[in-house]
Amino acid sequence: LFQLRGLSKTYQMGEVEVRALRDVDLTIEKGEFVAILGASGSGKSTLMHIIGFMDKPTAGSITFEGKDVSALGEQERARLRGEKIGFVFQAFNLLARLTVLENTLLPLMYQRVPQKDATDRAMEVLDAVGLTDRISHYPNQLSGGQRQRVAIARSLINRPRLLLADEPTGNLDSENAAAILDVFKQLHGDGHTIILVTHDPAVASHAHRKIQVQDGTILDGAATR
Amino acid sequence: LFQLRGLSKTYQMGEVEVRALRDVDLTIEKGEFVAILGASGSGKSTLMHIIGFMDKPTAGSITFEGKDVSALGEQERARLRGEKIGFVFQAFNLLARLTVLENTLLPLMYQRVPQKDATDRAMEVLDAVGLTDRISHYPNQLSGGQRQRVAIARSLINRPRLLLADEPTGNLDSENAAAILDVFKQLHGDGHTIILVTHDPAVASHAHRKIQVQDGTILDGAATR
Ligand SMILES: Nc1ncnc2c1ncn2[C@@H]1O[C@H](COP(=O)(O)OP(=O)(O)OP(=O)(O)O)[C@@H](O)[C@H]1O
Ligand SMILES: Nc1ncnc2c1ncn2[C@@H]1O[C@H](COP(=O)(O)OP(=O)(O)OP(=O)(O)O)[C@@H](O)[C@H]1O
Ligand SMILES: [Mg+2]
Ligand SMILES: [Mg+2]
Repeated sequence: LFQLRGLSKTYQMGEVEVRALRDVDLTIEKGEFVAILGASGSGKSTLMHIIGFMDKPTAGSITFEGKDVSALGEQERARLRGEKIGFVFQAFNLLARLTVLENTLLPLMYQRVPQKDATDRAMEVLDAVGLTDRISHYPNQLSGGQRQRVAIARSLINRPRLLLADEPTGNLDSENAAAILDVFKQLHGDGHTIILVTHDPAVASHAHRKIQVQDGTILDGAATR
Repeated sequence: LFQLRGLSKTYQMGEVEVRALRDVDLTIEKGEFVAILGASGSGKSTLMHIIGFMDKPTAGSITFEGKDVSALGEQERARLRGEKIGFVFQAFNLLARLTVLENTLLPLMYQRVPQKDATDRAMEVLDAVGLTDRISHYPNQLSGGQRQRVAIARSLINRPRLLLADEPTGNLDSENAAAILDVFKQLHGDGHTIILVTHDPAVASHAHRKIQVQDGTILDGAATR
């Protein structure tokens, strides 16, 4: 599905260079279920943002569905992002002035989905994450785990070919976490590709392949099935 | 140390009433190490905010160190909060325009601590959470787990009599989480009271007492040692 070659991401902070990713090589096949693990600050979210076209590398190449991504214009990258990728942010990134329902619907706004169909699909994913009784709440009227679940629902509404979930169960009890994992497994069972960052070994155990990140490099990128 | 009696918190949303806490009775002795568990949305953060004087109940009474808290003025509550309570927020609540070091120092600003001593203490707690190499970063230049650790460092700088930590390890790998737990245990060993909300059974196992919250009520408030 995509391939990263020699990928690096460096932040310049005055005199100091922070090398968040260093010369990363990674190949992900269509339909894989991958868990990314590693210490806090090791580069996992940076990697996820680059994979999801939300950030650009300082060096290296990305090939997505056979095409060289750096050759694509901003418009085309945004289209790919909107159509094919679902992203659950570690910090949720909900819009404060939109309700739970409106936040969930947001990815459909870029496509011509009739209002009724959009609302039906939103209610469907919100039901899957257990939040149908909160649809008119605003983010600041939700618990931490409820916000996390809205972020998850929003990421799923497009049935994305590639789902990128950055620590999606960090604020959830085991029962809710298991429910979310089931939703991901269903999506995977339908042929979608799932990459999730997690600190929870229970969540990682459901993946077919684990990738260890350490100090900006991938220790074990090979398939460990 | 404190006692809650008949504590309730209700949010009015137009026609609908959300009963976040319902008639809660809870007594916490000085020096306890308590874990609060419960499903997402069950009322744990609401309970923590009321205990930490950051929110007021809709009904019921709070007695802190023998004094009726509702009888205290806003000034006195703020003083108690600043001097005796340390709070780790589930969403971290770091100030975006302050560096890691400045965010950590913030609780000392309300007391007359000489600049040099304040900086020494900040470096001490930042070392305890493994962030001395990030002191000049701003929150948006940190990973999720690094932000969480700044929030933890900030909560500890006052050596608070009562530490309230709302899911303090949700964004941390097991090694960092264990390091944080050691810091909490040290504080507890010195006679401080610790109440932490967690979804992680490993973290909960270090507490001497577990409290289950469900739909705004406490299922098992009794000491289960
Ligand atoms: N301002 C508000 N207005 C309306 N409802 C609210 C508000 N704040 C919280 N709630 C509701 O109160 C309930 C309890 O919230 P709380 O944040 O205490 O849950 P929690 O146990 O901490 O959950 P989590 O584990 O997900 O963090 C939730 O169902 C939430 O939707
Ligand atoms: N804008 C930035 N400027 C400077 N350094 C940054 C910036 N963003 C991130 N970093 C640094 O890059 C490193 C990798 O960050 P990243 O968010 O990818 O870590 P992570 O593996 O997701 O960690 P966590 O498990 O804590 O979420 C961190 O050490 C962080 O301090
Ligand atoms: Mg991260
Ligand atoms: Mg909470």
